[in-house]
Formats: sequence, structure tokens, C-alpha cells
Amino acid sequence: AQDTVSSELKKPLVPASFNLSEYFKQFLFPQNECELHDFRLSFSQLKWDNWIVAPHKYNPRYCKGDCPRAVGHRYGSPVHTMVQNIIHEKLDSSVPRPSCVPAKYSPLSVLAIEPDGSIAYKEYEDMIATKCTCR
Amino acid sequence: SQASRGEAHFATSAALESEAEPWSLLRPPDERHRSGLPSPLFNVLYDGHGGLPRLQPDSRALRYMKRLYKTYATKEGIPKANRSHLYNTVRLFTPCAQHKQAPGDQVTGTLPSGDLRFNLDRVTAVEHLLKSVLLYTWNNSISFPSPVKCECSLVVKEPELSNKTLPKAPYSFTLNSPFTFQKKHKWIEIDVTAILQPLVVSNKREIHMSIDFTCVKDQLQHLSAQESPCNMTLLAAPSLLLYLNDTSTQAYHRWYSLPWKRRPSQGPDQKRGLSEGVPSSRHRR
Repeated sequence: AQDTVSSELKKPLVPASFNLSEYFKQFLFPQNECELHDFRLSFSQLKWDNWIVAPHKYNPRYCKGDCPRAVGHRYGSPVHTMVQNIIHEKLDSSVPRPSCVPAKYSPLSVLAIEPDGSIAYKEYEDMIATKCTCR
Repeated sequence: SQASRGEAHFATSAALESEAEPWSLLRPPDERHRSGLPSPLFNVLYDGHGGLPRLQPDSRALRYMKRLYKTYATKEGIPKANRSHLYNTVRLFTPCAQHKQAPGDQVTGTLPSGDLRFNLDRVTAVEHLLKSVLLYTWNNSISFPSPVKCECSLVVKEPELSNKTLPKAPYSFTLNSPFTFQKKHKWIEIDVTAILQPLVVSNKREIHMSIDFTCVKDQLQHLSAQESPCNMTLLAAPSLLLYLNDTSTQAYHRWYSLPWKRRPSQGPDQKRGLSEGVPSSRHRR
């Protein structure tokens, strides 16, 4: 075993063509990391203001960006997400990387005029994204 | 042919609705089936020019509901957390037909009475009634010089048999005042939950009632014309307010937002058979 060890030790630590900065790039946080973005719309843009009286502005927000490799601590992702990432990188790139999707929502109150002229105040669940995750 | 094109039109619209209509998902499926009308948003998106022609609501009713909205939600439309009641839906109906509207009597302070019909077609089977209120609004503000006691008698009639059966014995209420209407309060709410509950629960689509309202001074003196609550522009017929709990999954259920309560579809800890009401974070640790 000694000659194996000595031959191993003689090998250069990194291949000559190895580019250190390239290597470290994969550990930098991606610039456009998965995070929450605003999208303010008014119901008049959608021509819904003839039946939605309030709110005037609605910001459903959305999640966009790349999922870093170390998603566990930042996004509370299950281990499956990292496994999927490794499959994509090492085994089969047709398996998609984990996606940046909403993890939590908040409700929205809407004041609407019904076709019969009655007025309805309603609170709808899951209408505004409040947190993103990688899945 | 027209028919087949109509079917094709409907098939297309149904397909479109299932794909793109978030708001139609907000309405429980049975409501769409019952009313036969897809959700208003679907009409807006499908035919592009503002959807179904809708009846314009009464301006006073709209003003009341806008005030209610500001009480319950922030400017961005987020429900305020400081509310304790469980209703997540409030519907306001204005009478669809007023027959025999007897004018208010300026001297005795009798408010206008008469037959009122409310069409409750928009109430869905998943919306459970928690409270119902008759809402009288005034055009201007008024404050009574002395406490006023108002007697209100209300008769609910069987709509389909209204002309055949005698109205049931009137429910009479005594509403104690003082009705002091400051600038900001221009309405009276009469709680009629006990009366309407059985009708709404039995899915009555139309409610037919007649109501009489008489206000006298505490010492049983009739109010002078000046003091009478009717000494103002003629009162509008009352609106009907229904406070409902929409039990569909698309509706916001306040008690689920409590930290240790989770909706049945949520909470991986739920699978471990955690006992209800125990903060799941402890188990997770």
C-alpha cells in the first residue's frame, strides 16, 4: 500500500487546467436567487373594476429566481430538493432543477357587486404570496 | 346550426373557465351549477367587455358596505387581524320589489312600512348564516332630543302562498334607543337572525316580509313632527344584511390562522396524528 500512497501523493492536487475561480463560483449565492417580487395591479387594468369595488390595488406578489444548491437552511426545503438538484447536476439534466415557488400566502378581502345588484364582502384564502421556497 | 354553435360556445367557455379562471374557482362549484351563471370574472375574461351587465347597487347600500370594508380590511385588502367574529362573508340585499309601500307618518313617527321581497339567489349552499340584520339608512344625520323607544312589528310571509295564507302572527320587537344619530351613524340595524335563520337554512331563495316601525318618546308621548325620526327625507326601504361563514376551501377561515391550528390540507405534523390544539412546533423539536 505504501507505493500506492506515495504515487497518490505525487499526483498534482488540482489538474493543471483547473480554474479555481470557476470552481468557487458554484458556491457563491446566485445573483438572481429565488425570492419574492411585487406585481401591483389595479382591477381597472383587468377591466374588473365594474364589479370589484375594493381593494383598488392588488399585489399578489410572485416568486422568481434560481434555487441555490444549499437550499435546506435558507428555504426550509426537504432533503428531496437537494437530491433532485444532485440528480439534475450529476445524473440526468432532463430532470429539472428545483423550482422557486410560493410557500405561504395571505388572504384578501374583496368587495364585489353581484350581477343581481347585491353587494358581497368576501375574504378569500391564499391570494397573496408571502414567502418563497425551492421545491 | 345555432344550437351546435351555442353548445360549442358553452363547451369552449367551460374549458376556458376550468383552465384560466382563478375567481371562478373561488366560487364553490355548486353555486355555479345552481345559478347556472359562471363566475362574473369568467364573463369578464371570456367576452372581454366588462362581463355581465350588472344591476347598479343602491348608493346608500354601497356607501355602507365600503365603510364595512374599511372596518374589516386594510387598504391593500388584507383582512385585519383584530377581528374576533367568524364570518368571512357579508352580503347586502336591497328589496327587489316593494309593494304597498305605506309612506312614513310624519306625526306619529311611523317609518314607512310595506311588503319587502329579498332575492337570496347569490347565497350559496356552503355559506352558513351567522347573523342577519335589517338596515335602515337615513339621508342626513339626526339626533333625538330625548330618548326614543321604537316598536317594530315584522311579518314574514310564505312567498309562494302569500296571497292565500294569512300572514303569521307578527314578530314584534321593542327597540330601545336612544337613537342618537351622529354625523357618522346614519343607520339603524334590526337583528332579525332568529326569524330568518330557518328560511335561510332551508335554502329559501326569496324572502317576503312586511314591517311596521313606530317610534314614541319614552313617556309614551308621540313625537312632534320636528322630533319624529321621519322628519327627514323619506327613508329608504331597509336593506337585508347577511353575515355568513363561507365553508368552502377558497374562503379565508380565521381560526386556521392561529399558530397551532392548521387546515386539514396543511401541516406535515398532522400526519403524525398530533392531538389538536397542541403547538406543533414543540413536537417538531
